[in-house]
Amino acid sequence: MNIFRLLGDLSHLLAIIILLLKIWRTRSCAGVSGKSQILFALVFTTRYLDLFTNFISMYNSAMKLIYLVCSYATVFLMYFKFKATYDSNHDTFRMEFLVVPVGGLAFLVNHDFTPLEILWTFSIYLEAVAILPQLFMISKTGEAETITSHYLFALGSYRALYIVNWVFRFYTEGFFDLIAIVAGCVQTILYCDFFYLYITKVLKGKQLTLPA
Amino acid sequence: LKLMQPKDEL
Repeated sequence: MNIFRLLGDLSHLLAIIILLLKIWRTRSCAGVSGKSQILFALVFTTRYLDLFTNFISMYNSAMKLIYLVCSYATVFLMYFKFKATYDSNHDTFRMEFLVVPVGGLAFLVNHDFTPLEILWTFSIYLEAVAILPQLFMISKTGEAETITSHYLFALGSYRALYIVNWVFRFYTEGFFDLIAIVAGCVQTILYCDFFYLYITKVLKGKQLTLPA
Repeated sequence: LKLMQPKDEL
């Protein structure tokens, strides 16, 4: 564990909690992509199956459980409790366009052809693109609530911090996992455009709107 | 260099 990974994990946790609190406090999930949230729940489910097979540390297991519970809670709030506020007209990205190619890729490019390893690889690839329905939704409506943009910023920061963590681990431990690194870089690149808008607009007190 | 390791990252 190094400081970059810890900050990355905390930033990830912060993002998840910001979203949950936003939905709970405003009793509304307007502007949030349910598709992205379902994909994240799928990411955590397929990645953390090793909770049952491998013990790493209390921290590791606790964080995995928290991520899992929070992502399912978010999906539950969106599709059941506050379903009436869910903006499904604008959430039109087709999940199968992501899940099917990512599933195929996980079968072809993995470290080991075993069920758990393939599911882990699937979750890594899927996480890289799971935010696309949310970004697509924002590009469709042309704007995002400020709290939603804080959520996205925390989520993007988590990935950027993980890249620093991988550089650090490579030099200090000789550790690298090419699949995680490539997918993590792709994921971070997807946020770049958003980061730019966040810094130039949201941090100056304006709402996030896309240039026409 | 170690490529495959136990998945200690989240």
